[in-house]
Amino acid sequence: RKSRGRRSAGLAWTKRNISWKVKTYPREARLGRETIRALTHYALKVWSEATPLTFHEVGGSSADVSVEFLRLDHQDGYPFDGPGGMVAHAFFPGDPQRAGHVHFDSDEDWTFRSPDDYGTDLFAVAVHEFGHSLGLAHSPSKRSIMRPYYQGPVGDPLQYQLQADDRTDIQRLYGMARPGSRVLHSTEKPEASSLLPDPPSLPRDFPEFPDRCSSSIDAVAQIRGETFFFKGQYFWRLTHGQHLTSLRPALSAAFWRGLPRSLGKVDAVYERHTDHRILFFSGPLYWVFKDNGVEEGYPRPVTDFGLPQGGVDAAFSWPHDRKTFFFKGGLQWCYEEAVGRMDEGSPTHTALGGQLPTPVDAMLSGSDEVYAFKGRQYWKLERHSLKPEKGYPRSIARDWLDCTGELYPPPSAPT
Amino acid sequence: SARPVPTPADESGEVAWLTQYGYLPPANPVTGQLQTWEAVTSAIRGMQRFAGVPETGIPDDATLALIRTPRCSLPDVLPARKNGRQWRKR
Repeated sequence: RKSRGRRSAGLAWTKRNISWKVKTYPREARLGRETIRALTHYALKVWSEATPLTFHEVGGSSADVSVEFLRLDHQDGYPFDGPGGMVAHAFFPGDPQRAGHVHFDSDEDWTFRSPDDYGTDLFAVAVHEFGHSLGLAHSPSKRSIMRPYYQGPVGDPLQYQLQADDRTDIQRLYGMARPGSRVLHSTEKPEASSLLPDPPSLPRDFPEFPDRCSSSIDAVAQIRGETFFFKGQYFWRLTHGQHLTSLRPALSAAFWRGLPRSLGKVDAVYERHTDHRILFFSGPLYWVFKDNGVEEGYPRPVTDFGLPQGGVDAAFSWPHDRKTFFFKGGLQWCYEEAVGRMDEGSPTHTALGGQLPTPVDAMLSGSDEVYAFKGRQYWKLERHSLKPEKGYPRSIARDWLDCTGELYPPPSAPT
Repeated sequence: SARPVPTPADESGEVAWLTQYGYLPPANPVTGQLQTWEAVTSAIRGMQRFAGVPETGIPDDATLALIRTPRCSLPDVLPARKNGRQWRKR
């Protein structure tokens, strides 16, 4: 009698496949956006491992569980109070207006894998708040994650499991996990279909991923109809419908087998239309891939192409005439893939000069259009003259990388 | 015994805390911020019982330490829900 119904707020989700999204992030935080998203994923996974629930991250504006970092009075009857005091809250499934809303105090010093004195462990608080989102009330048990007081870090997010009381309480609402059922990770999409394998899952050591909403881009390529954005050691992938496969970037070297893990960044990537090989350029070297495995004998020097030893800024390849254009500073080269040599007269002064800030970061050719990327902006170029069309530049983050709402830092800030 | 008494200024923070987290009903609008000593003592006991510290009924050091501990904003004691019979009668 003591425990029956006591831990439950009385209502539960009727659906079992629940979407989630981090809608806003703290303005000034030790933790990067990608770390916050990863910790959210693992905090939800704690609950999905004990129940038949699955959680998947969505990029649109609406999600069943929406996470926000807010300050002071944010008009929900539970104002925050700066550092300390109230650190977070979440609304029960029965709340008609606010079910699934999870609020963290943006003024807390949110930490991960830090000693207790250094701040408030985001993972510990997130597991607690998602317990509320799923219908659990506070628990008097000192061992329960649903105890209302913050008790410090609970351990490694990849290893953490619910205590028996918490497991019993959540299973009273949703039942037990189905034997043999597989937890749906947020990097996976049931509908995803592609010629290439899924990006790798999150590394164990939670590196600071580049933020797709505030990063410049090193290289962009269209490969087998999908668009790849490269930044540092990572890439984002857009499917044929131009939807991100995952909001989290994947490690390039783990996906493109044979690309060195020590490679800091790539300068240019393109698919060669003569044989559909994929070429990566980084500094003085280039690699040729068949699908996602490197061909024997690579890397080789970019001077093979007649390019300068220092490498290139960008490249794109035209499917129509099977020519590839390389860009470096104010110069451009035209390489004839069919015969394997540079056009006579290369290099020439690029048509981009004077129209766009140079050097460009990346170039991309679609079936009938060319794009140039610089900083956090891009331009659509007229196909033959390479002059920018009207209405550009536009935001890379907003138009390509599924960043909605306010982009942080603001576009006027330095890249 | 339920005579309302003013809450001493140095204890108003604890009373607000007890009210916020569901141990003490909101102050009667007629009597303003007045609470009965019995209600406050009972609320402190309830809070101590929930938190697993000795039930002294007074805001001792252990209790005050908990009140100062960072925590979730949601109440520990949820408002009672109307039972089905009442709804049916209405």
